[in-house]
Amino acid sequence: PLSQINQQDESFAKNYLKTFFNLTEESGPTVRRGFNPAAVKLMEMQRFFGLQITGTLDTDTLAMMKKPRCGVSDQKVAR
Amino acid sequence: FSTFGGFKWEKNSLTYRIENYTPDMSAAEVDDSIERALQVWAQVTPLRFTRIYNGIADIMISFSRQAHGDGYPFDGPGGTLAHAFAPSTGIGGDAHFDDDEDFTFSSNRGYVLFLVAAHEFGHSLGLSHSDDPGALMYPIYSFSNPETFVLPQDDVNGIQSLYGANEDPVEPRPTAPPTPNACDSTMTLDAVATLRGEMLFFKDSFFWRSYPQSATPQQTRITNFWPNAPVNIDAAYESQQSDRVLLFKGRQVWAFSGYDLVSGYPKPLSSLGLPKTTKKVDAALYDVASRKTLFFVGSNYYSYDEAKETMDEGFPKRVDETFSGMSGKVTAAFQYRGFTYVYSGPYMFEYSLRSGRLFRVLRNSYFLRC
Repeated sequence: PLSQINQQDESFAKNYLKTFFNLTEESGPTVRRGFNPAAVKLMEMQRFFGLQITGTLDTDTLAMMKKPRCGVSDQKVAR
Repeated sequence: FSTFGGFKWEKNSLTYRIENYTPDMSAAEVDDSIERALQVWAQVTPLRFTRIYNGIADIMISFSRQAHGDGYPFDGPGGTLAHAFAPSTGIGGDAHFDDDEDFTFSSNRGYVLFLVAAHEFGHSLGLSHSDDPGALMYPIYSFSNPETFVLPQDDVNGIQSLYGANEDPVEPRPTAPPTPNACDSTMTLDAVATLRGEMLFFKDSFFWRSYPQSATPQQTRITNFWPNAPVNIDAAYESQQSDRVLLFKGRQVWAFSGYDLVSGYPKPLSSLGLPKTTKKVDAALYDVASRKTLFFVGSNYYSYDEAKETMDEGFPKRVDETFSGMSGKVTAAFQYRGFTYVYSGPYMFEYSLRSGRLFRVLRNSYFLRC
C-alpha cells in the first residue's frame, strides 16, 4: 500500500529513475502543465520489469528498486 | 535482448587484464571466475580472449569502492554490484566491481562473481539490458548454480546478432530452456497456488504473480522469491490455516512462511500422512470452507485436515468420482473466490467443490490475462 512509502523512499526512487531510466530534472512550461516526467519514467520502469503499470510508487515497485543489480542504465536501446 | 545501438568490437581477438583483487576470494578463484565468465560468450561466438598482465587491455577489470574515477560512483553494500562500458577505446569494455559487496566463488551467501562478471562482460561486448527475467542480461542479480550455468537463448540471440555464431567445431553444449511464455496456449502449468489474495502460476524455474488489479502478471524466478526453493515443481498450495506456502517436488515438501523456509523442511511426503510409496503429488488445493487440503496423486486424491494435521479417513478416492468429467491427469489445482479450479494439460476445469458440478472448461491462460 502507498501508505508505507515515505519521503526517503520517494527520493530513493527518484535517484533510481535518474540512474537507470534517464530521468532528468524538468522545469518551465512542461512542468507547469502538470506533465510529470517522473511518473512517465516510473511507468517505463514498471513496464520493463513487468510490474503493474500505475505511474505511482507502490511497494512492489519499491521492492524491485531495492533488489541488488547491475549499475548500467536500463534505457532500452533499439534492438 | 538489447544492444548499445550496435556498438561492438571490430575484431574477434580481445585482451583482458585483472588489475586488482577483492579480499573476499583467493586470487585463483577470481582468475577462474573471470575466465569462465568470458568463456560463456566465447562458446557461442567467434570471440576469443587472451589475458595480459600489464599495459592496456581491451577489457580492464578492477574492484573498487564508492567514487573510483569514472563519474559513476558505487553505493556501498547492496544496490549496484558492478558496471561496465560498451565497446570502444579507452574505458570502453572495462568492467568495475563494487568491493563493498561480498563476492563468492559459488555459494549464494554473497554474490557469485562468475554470474556478476558474465553479465558485465555482456555489456563489455555490446549488449544492453534485457527485460527477459530469465536472461543473463536481465539487470537484477539472481543466484543460479555456476556449475550448471547455461547461457539463456535470449542472450545467445543478442550476442550473435553482434558477432555471429561460433564457427569452431565444438561439442554441442546443453541449451537453456526458453523463458516460459504465459500466453503459450499449449503450456501445461507445473502448479498453481494463492498467496494472500494473489495467484501464483508455476512453470519451470519461474512463476507469474497475478493479482486482481494487475494488468499483466509479473514473471519472476522462483529462487528470487524463495532462494532455497526447488524449481520444476509438481504441486503447490497456500495453507490459510498455517499461513504458509507449500511446494512439492518428488518425494519431498517444502514449507515457506513469508520468504523463509520453515525449519525442518524439506520433509518427506509421508510427514503429511501420504503413503510411503507415494512418488509425487500431482496437484494440491486448499479448500477454504472445510479447511482441508486435497492432494491429487495419479487418478486418486487424498484429504488432509489442516487443523488436526492428519489425513482423513476414507481416502484416497477416485478423482473422477468427485470431479465429473475429470478423466485426464490432474496437473494443478487451486481455489479462487469460492470456485475450485482443476487443471489437466492445457485446460482448466471450473467446479463447485461442494457439489462436484462442472461449470466451465477454460484455457490455462484464463487468469494470465493474455
